This record gives sequence, structure tokens and C-alpha cells, in this order.
Amino acid sequence: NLSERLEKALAGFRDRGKLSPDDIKKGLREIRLALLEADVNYRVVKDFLARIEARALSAEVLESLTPFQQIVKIVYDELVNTLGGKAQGLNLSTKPTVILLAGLQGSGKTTTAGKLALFLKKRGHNPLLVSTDVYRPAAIEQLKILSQKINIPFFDASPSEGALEIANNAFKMAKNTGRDVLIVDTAGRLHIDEDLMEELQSLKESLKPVETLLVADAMMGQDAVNVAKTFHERVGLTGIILTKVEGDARGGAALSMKEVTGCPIKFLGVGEKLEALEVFHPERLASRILG
Amino acid sequence: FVVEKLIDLAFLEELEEKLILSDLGVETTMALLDPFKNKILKGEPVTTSDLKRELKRISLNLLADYEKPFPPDGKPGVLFFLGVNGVGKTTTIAKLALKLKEANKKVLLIAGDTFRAAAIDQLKKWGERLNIPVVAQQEGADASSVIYQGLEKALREDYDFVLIDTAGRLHTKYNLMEELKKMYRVMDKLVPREKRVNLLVLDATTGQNAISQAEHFSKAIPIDALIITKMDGTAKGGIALAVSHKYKLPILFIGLGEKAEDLLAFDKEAFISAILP
Ligand SMILES: Nc1nc2c(ncn2[C@@H]2O[C@H](COP(=O)(O)OP(=O)(O)OP(=O)(O)O)[C@@H](O)[C@H]2O)c(=O)[nH]1
Ligand SMILES: Nc1nc2c(ncn2[C@@H]2O[C@H](COP(=O)(O)OP(=O)(O)OP(=O)(O)O)[C@@H](O)[C@H]2O)c(=O)[nH]1
Ligand SMILES: [Mg+2]
Ligand SMILES: [Mg+2]
Repeated sequence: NLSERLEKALAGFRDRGKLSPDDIKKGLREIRLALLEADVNYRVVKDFLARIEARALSAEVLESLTPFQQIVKIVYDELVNTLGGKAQGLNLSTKPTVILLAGLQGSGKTTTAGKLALFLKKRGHNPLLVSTDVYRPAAIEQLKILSQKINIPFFDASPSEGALEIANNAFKMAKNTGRDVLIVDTAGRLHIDEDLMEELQSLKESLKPVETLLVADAMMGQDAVNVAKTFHERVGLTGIILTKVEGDARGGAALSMKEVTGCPIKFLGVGEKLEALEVFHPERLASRILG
Repeated sequence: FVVEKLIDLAFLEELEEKLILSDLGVETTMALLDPFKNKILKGEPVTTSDLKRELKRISLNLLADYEKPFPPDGKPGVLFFLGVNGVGKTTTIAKLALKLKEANKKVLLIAGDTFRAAAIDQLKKWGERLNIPVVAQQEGADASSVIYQGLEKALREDYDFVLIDTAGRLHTKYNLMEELKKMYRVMDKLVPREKRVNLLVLDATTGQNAISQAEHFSKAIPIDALIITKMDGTAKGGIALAVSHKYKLPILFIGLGEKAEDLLAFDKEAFISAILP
């Protein structure tokens, strides 16, 4: 872990008496390596280090009897701060509230749609689920099966209809049947796919979702920044859901995405079952990124 | 004409950024650049073209080669697909099945994902589109028994190739890795190892976790080669270089989209040139 790495990198400083600013610089290099290995974006790491450098070079560290603990604490605190201070809930202000899920192919949107529906149902809401994925074979069936598993109404449609048409009809159904939340699953898409990004934009314009959430895989690497930035610029995100977090991916991509978009991470997907959704708490992810 | 420039530490730092942004990883990047850093510190002149040529040469050598024929020679050739959730296994099976069918081979698909909602449906739909038969049971069936049933059919009806889909699984889940080993033993009962190719599917957008994936999957069953999907995005898939080198896993194909035609034989030169232009 980071504290051990710092020990190793700055070994022998005790013989010199205490840490010098040069030792601190060495320590910062170690922190940089640790963050890069955790998949934090190269440029985000640079900015991050600049923020902690001043504190790391302060008297509180240089004079400390436990300088490594001090440094690790500074990094940890800054990680928690950057990841978003405290947990942020869902904005469920309008009726029906529309939650629009978007993201790259295979990130976990369909499964997460089911998870969110169950999460909200348990909290006394009446969600309606709909899939606008008219491209992937059996995509609509997949969400339909998940809805049945958790006994939540599903707005069924055929892939021969358009995504926008399905979405608008589902909205009408939600309104007419007193559902207070409409969760809209969308097809996986590349942030550089003009047509599909336009489709996403028109879905947003038509549905006016209160929440537009990027569903992103925790194991993403350096490219996470490009993906999040582009989705945010094109469509406007209100939050991020990180999936497959129960694996051993360090999750540095989460820090990068939060940093470049400013969007709060709202939930973590922690398994394949529909119960496997947790409200995001920055402390746990911060410890994980630190290794 | 081009003026030949000598590299300096600033140049190397820019190159380091580019390589790390491609997901090459800190370890591989340092291994590649440190020797040149040392040369500069010793005052040895290195031109930009020397550097680029050398890095290309070294990187190409880091990529493992597939030393056997692909597709495999015996009948039925069994292509077994594994990987973590959502990387593109099912879609890649459809793509490779199409290639084999276009080569006039008799192809069979086995719906070995008996866990995820509509997984069997998804593969069946691909089978219908491509006019390739799919062996399946119902959701919740034992995956190994579906595989066994499918291989029996392949042997009985003289199929050239069998492509086996499995459920996505995180490499850190003990019981899922045990299930994988069980599938491997079951395949062993019906088809000799040399006719089987175990393909680990990796997503090009994956970061350093691909190393852990390769590590854990290789420990569970022998992996023969890699397929890197979603190379049509902006991720360069640099981590595949580290995985290929560390675990001696050749990359056979790359996925470049969501259609059945979007699978390309792996081109080492093109892959390296995208990372080291
Ligand atoms: N281990 C784990 N797997 C997950 C999690 N969330 C989703 N998955 C799995 O990831 C795979 C992809 O999930 P999907 O919901 O189909 O992903 P998607 O984003 O809808 O995919 P496309 O519609 O093709 O873009 C499936 O195998 C899911 O079971 C999670 O939190 N943990
Ligand atoms: N852009 C792009 N998308 C791809 C590629 N390969 C697969 N996909 C998409 O990725 C998503 C997931 O593909 P699947 O084939 O369902 O992935 P999987 O590994 O079988 O998923 P699980 O069985 O749930 O673990 C789908 O939306 C595919 O269309 C590719 O090369 N490029
Ligand atoms: Mg989906
Ligand atoms: Mg699949």
C-alpha cells in the first residue's frame, strides 16, 4: 500500500534525522506512480499532485514524527474531497421523474436500470422501466426479464420502433398510470459515434430527465476522461454510476471522471444481482485508489 | 527535408505521457523509456528517428506470437470464450462464427451463459441472423451440461467448429472460477486439448485491471490467446501489450464495432503504430 511504498522510497531518511523537501519530492513521485497504477488519468494525477504538494512540503509533515502517515492522510483527504465530499442522492423532484441512463457498450446500464428500479421501489416509489435499445439483440427482453424478477412494470416495445418513439410512449404511460419514476435504459454507444450521440441528445430533449447518469465500468483506464468529458459536453450529466466495483479494479477512472466533469458519483454497482447497488461513499473508493 | 532532432528529457516526458495515456502502464512505459533516459543523462546523442525505430522494434517483440495454426486443425475445432462481464464475448462469437461460415465451415454455437438475463436469447438471435445453429437449454441450467450436450452434437453431426459462449465473470470470484475449471474438464472429456482454443476476451477501454484478469484466468485454465474488443473507440488498448508480454498471450483478433463483420485479424504493426506514431 501507499504507506509501505513511501517507507521504501524514503528509506534511510531517519538516519538523516528527518525528511527534507527533496525526500518529499521523492515521496510525491511514489504517490504519482501509485495513482497511475490505479488508473487515474495522467493529467488528473498531475493536477492532483500539484494540489497536495504545498501541504506535503509544509512543516506539519517535515516536523512530524510520523511523516509517512501525514503524507498518506493528506493524499487520502484530498482523494475524498475530490471524489465528492459526501454522498449525493437522486433528484426526484418532478412527477414522473425521468432517470436517463447512458454509457459505453457493456458498462452495465441495463442491469443498473433494474437495480435502480428495485432501489427506488424499496424506498416506496413506483418506477416504470423502459428500454430504448433497439439495436442489441434481445436487449429489450433482457430488461423485461429483470423487471419481472423484481415485479416492476415494464413498458414493452419492439425494436422496429424508434428509440425516441418508445421513450415518449413510455413517458405517457408513466404519467397515465401514476408511476412516479421512469427509468430509461439506452443502447451502449461510443462517445465518438455522431448518430448515437445525437440520438441521446434528442432523448434528453424530449424526456427532460432530472437525472442523466453515466454508467461507467470501474475497470476503465486512461480513456475514461475522454468518455466522461464527451458525454457531459454533448448531453449534460447529473451524475455517474460506477459498476463492477466488487472486483479488484482500483477504480482510479472514477476520480478522473469526477474531476473532469464535476459530476457526483451517485451509486456503485457491486455485483450482478439486482440488490447489488450501493449509495456512493467517497471514503471507501479513496482507500481503494490508494491501494 | 526533415531536420533530425536529438531527444532530450522533455521529449521523453512528452512521450511518457502519450504511452501512459494509451494504457501501456507505468511498468512497461518505464521499461521502454528508462534506457533512453540513461543515455541522455550520460550525454549519448539519440535522434528522434533512432528512438522511434528502437521503441517500435522493442514493442513489436513484446507482443507474443501465435505459434499454431488458427483456426485449429482438428475437427471439431473448439473455440472457448471467456472474460469478465460486458467485454464483448457473445458479439465476438457471432463475428468469428461468420468468418468461419464464410470460409465454408460447418459451425455450431453453444449458449454456455445460463446465468444472465436473455443471454441465451441474445446468442440465439445472432444464430438466426447468421443462419448458424445454437445449442441451448434454459436459463438456470448447468453450463457444463449445455457444453457437453453441444460437443456431443458437434461430434455426432460432424461440425468443423464449435464456438462456446460463457457467462461474464469477475476473475476474483472463487465459485465462478471453479465453474470455469469444471467446464474445462468437461470439454476435455470429449475433445482433445490440441483441438481447443481458449480465448480470453479483453475490452480495449480496460486499464491496469487487465493484468489481474489475465493473471487469474490463466491460473484457472490455460489461455491460448487474446481478443481485444472495442478498438473502434478512443482507447488504444495499450494494456494488451503488457498482458501479451507478461503472460505470453498472442492477440488473435480485434473487435472494431457491433456488427458481425467488425472483427479484424490482429495486425502487430498497426497496433503499435497507433500507440507510437
Ligand atoms: N460483476 C458485476 N457485473 C455487473 C455489474 N453490473 C452489470 N454487470 C454485468 O455486466 C454485464 C453487462 O451488463 P449490461 O447491463 O448488459 O450492460 P449494458 O451497459 O446494458 O450493455 P449494452 O447495452 O450492450 O451497452 C452483464 O454480465 C452484467 O451482469 C456489477 O456491478 N458487477
Ligand atoms: N463498439 C464496439 N462495441 C462492441 C464490440 N464488441 C462488442 N460490443 C458491444 O459491447 C456490448 C457487450 O457485448 P456482449 O457481446 O454482450 O458482451 P459479453 O462479454 O458477452 O457480456 P456478458 O455476457 O454480459 O458478460 C454490446 O453492446 C456489443 O454490441 C466492439 O468491438 N466494438
Ligand atoms: Mg444494455
Ligand atoms: Mg455474453
